[in-house]
Amino acid sequence: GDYRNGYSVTHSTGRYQINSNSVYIKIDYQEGYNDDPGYGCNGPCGQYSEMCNGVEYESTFNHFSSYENIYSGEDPITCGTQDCLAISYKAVFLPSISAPVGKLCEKEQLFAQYSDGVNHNVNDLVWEFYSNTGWKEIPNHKNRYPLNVSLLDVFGASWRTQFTGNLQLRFKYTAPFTSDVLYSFSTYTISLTECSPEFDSLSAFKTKCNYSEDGSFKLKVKRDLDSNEKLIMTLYYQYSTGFDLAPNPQETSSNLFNEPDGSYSHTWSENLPSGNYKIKYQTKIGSGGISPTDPTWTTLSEYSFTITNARRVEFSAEKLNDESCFEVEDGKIRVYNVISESNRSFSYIVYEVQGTNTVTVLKNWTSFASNNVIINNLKKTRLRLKLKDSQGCFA
Amino acid sequence: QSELYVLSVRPQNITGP
Repeated sequence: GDYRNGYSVTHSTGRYQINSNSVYIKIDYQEGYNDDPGYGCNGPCGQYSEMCNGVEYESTFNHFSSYENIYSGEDPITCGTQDCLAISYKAVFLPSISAPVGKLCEKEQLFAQYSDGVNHNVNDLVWEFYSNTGWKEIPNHKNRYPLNVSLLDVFGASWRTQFTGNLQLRFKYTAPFTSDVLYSFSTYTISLTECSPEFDSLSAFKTKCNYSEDGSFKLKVKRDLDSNEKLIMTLYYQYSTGFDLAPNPQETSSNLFNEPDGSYSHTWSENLPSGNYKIKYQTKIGSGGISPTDPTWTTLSEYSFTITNARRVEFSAEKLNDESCFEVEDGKIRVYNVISESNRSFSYIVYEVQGTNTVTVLKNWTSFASNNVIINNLKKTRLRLKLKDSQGCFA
Repeated sequence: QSELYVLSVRPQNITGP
């Protein structure tokens, strides 16, 4: 008999941008008819009544909530539904994501992981990339949302052959009961860059003097920096409690030295005391730095080295002879076994000691080349002798 | 900010003879 029906569905086929972290979904069906056998239903006669009163499905979706109902009943419905949820329906509620600002290298995650720290795979959501021959499904991690994996994870090392220029991504959402396809609101374009330069080698430079804190090191990497790229290095020192940030833990270079061997280097300021060190580095495009406590440092490779002190300047000295006559001032001192770092020359200074602490210069700095020297023309007095090497280290 | 994706298909109801 007289028949009417209606759906009240909060969200029908389509994609919706929702300015909230939850959304209310409702499917409500109702039908009514006059079950008059004169119209061929063979049921209780002549009475109009409403069926499927009430809400069939309702839920408040949070991120990653989904719902699927596949209707398998009569279609078309000829004599009142047997199933008040006479609808095939599939929905998923996702957090909006955005492509990273700046450039990514092949090792970096394309999108940040969702704030719950869990990797989510979404059924019937498939990521596509713009290949050399048009849109194509990505080879790995197709259903991951957000796509918190790297270019290498998705494509492997041959990713450069898969597409040209920047990486363009979108996802499609499908359901088994329809050929309709929904594409993501956004097409995400990800700019790519080379990863941090590969490590080449590291050489440590000892302190100049045994007691000075002016060691250094040279870090060599295998490629030059791009024009707007800088190398940021963070240095760790081994304290008695273990490795921690060195007192001056960072240096930045936007201009590496091109070494004769084809590598590119940065030489650290000569301000390091002897000890054990570790260095980590990464590059940054554009302005600003990367704080030494930024979490990105934790995952980077570290390179260890040791700065040693230079050899202490040492010598022996003895009186060779006193004055031969009264006030002839021909006394001699022999200085021998003079030791320092190799390839250094030496100077001595001779003081006359007056009282306990007062000295006056008797012979000013005089250089000598070998590891021994005889100091002549000394008068009868108390003498004090001091040596320095050509780097200014004293003994 | 969130996104909702929905696909739905309804059977063809008849509206009476």
